[in-house]
Amino acid sequence: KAELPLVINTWPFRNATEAAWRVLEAGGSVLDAVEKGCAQCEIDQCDGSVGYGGSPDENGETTLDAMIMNGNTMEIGAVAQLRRIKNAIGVARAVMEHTKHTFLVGESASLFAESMGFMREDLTTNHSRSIHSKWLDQSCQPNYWKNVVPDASKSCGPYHPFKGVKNEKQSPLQQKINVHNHD
Amino acid sequence: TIGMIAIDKAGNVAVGTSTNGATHKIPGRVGDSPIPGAGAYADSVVGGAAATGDGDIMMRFLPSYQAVEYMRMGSDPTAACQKAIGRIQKYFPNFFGAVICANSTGSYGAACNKIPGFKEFHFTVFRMGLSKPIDEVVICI
Repeated sequence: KAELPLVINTWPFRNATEAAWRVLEAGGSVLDAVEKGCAQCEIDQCDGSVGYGGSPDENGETTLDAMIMNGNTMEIGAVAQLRRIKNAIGVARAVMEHTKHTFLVGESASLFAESMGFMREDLTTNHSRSIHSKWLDQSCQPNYWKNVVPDASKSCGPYHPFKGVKNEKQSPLQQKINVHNHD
Repeated sequence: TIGMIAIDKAGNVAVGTSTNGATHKIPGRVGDSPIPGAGAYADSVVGGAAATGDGDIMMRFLPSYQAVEYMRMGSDPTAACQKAIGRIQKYFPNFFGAVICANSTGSYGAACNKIPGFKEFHFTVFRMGLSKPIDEVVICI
């Protein structure tokens, strides 16, 4: 299998793979290829786990995380909890190209993105609103809290620390993460 | 989540990740994807790796960095991915996750942790000699 160039990615996201390959085929860099490939997935909202309109948090908001790394120079750009900007991998590339930092997060990362010319857009869609509404209707199940009151396995928050004996039998976190809900 | 490795004819390696994270997460939660060494890692001398799955667990083990280091020590990509998964299995046998690995000469592989409902992992490859990307499958260990 030792044949170069090569593009490989997690999950059957073929449009992304092809987008990256076309960059290499046209003589572009591996960084350009990875950026283009991941950006294609953001546009396609791959699997609902990439890009806008997916995986709403407890407040119903979609936020994006992305990272890009140059294996020659060990330069890295990363963003997390990016709000209102659809092209997360592009912002990660901008962190690498236009700052001496590695990782920007949250509202400040969004302000950085806007200053770099990325468009401010709503990441919420009817689909993500529906996911969130259904979750609220199901008493906020499942969720990621433990050792809190009220009992997070039965009720919505707000939660506060439970000061009694900790319940060691709570379901493991990993059971809530699966092929339909993953990083 | 997507995790991607690209290697050009000269063996230059880059990796990237993009995700919207876990559904219903507590606001402020960040998974493994944007964390170097966790979601992905690259060293053109060796190759690259990218991970997917339960970021709350996987980020604790830096599986992408670990896989690249295994390749640096001589493991082929499949073995490197398997060993990185094995490091997590030891502490969290029921974790959901997979890793893809490629070395800078173009060999590649993947591995995943076998749990109920997740017995095989699909990933996508485009390499020299192909006219379109192909889906590949690895049986979880």
